[in-house]
Amino acid sequence: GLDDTMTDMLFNTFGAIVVAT
Amino acid sequence: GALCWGLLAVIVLVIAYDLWTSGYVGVVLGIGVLITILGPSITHRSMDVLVPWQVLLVAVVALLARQAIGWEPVQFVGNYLVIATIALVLAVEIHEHTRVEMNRPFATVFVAMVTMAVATVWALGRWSVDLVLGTGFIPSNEALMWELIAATAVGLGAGVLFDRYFRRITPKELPSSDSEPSAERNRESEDEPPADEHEHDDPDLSDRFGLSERRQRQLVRALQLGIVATIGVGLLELDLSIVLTGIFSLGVTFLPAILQRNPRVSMDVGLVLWISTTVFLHALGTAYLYGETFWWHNVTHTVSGSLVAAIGYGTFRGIDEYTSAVRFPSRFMFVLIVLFVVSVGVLWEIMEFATDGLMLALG
Repeated sequence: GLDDTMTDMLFNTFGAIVVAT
Repeated sequence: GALCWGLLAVIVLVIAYDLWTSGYVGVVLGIGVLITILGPSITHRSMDVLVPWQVLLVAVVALLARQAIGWEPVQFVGNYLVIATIALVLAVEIHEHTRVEMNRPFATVFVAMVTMAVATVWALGRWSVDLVLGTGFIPSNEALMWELIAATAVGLGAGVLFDRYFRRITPKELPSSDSEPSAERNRESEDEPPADEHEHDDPDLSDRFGLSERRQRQLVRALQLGIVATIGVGLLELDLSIVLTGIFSLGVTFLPAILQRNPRVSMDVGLVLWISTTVFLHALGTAYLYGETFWWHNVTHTVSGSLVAAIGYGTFRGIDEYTSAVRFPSRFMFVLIVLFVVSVGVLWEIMEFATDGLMLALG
């Protein structure tokens, strides 16, 4: 559903920022 | 130049009309175009620092089309065409005015990644507002997915279109191959120590875990056994998706070993552990935890986001090292990694949506 899609994207971005930092 | 200023005037009119009719998306897009186009001419105090008018024409046509035609697909395509134009102008300006250097193929990729990332941030913003204030900006997952598909298609299409266009008008001015490093780049590279000088001071990934290599190898074996167990669960429950995910995950954990048969590839055991952990968590989720908890996919997406970030870093670092017309200073590398993960995330969601649709269609 919508909430799944959005939280997936949110946590992908979170992981990206952690590794990029 | 005159055409460019004329088109900018049209954009100002569009912004004014949108303000008057409360079409705030149009206002934001129009102002975005104005800022990116006029930024350099303002900082250089010169009216002729502009982009080719054809590029601006794309933005104006997109703004007018989304204004005139209320049909949703046209809205999506128009919005993201404007974003892609802004991304292109940004790419050219970053290339011209900062230490970052891009070539044409990379600028194409950059346009696509920025468009997809903007679609993501825009969706996250509306979704948060929907959650907090109970508004209904995003009607359904399906609507969102079509918007993301439109953004991706427009980003990729615009990137290719701009690439072809610039190839035609400026065969020499933009660096298109890796044969000629610019004078500026040569000058700068003399100031900096060669990249691998400090690299040897960095510990390997496996050193950072604080575990011996042997212990890390044992952990990888344990995770592989865990994945085998999830395949067992899938077989017991006669669930094809669990079994397939398990087999796929197990295959991924063996990939490093297969690659290492090639004597030119040596893989850090820490990286093998990182990959194995990611697919193990996913296999565990498919077997049990995705269905039972609401938060497990947040964990797996963070971890796999980190893995995709590592892949992005490796890719861009490789391009930076081996293509002399391209140069990514470390701060820009941060931006690239985030853009890469976010756009891969969009592709991932589209793939899931497409798979679901296909499965429904096939009954």
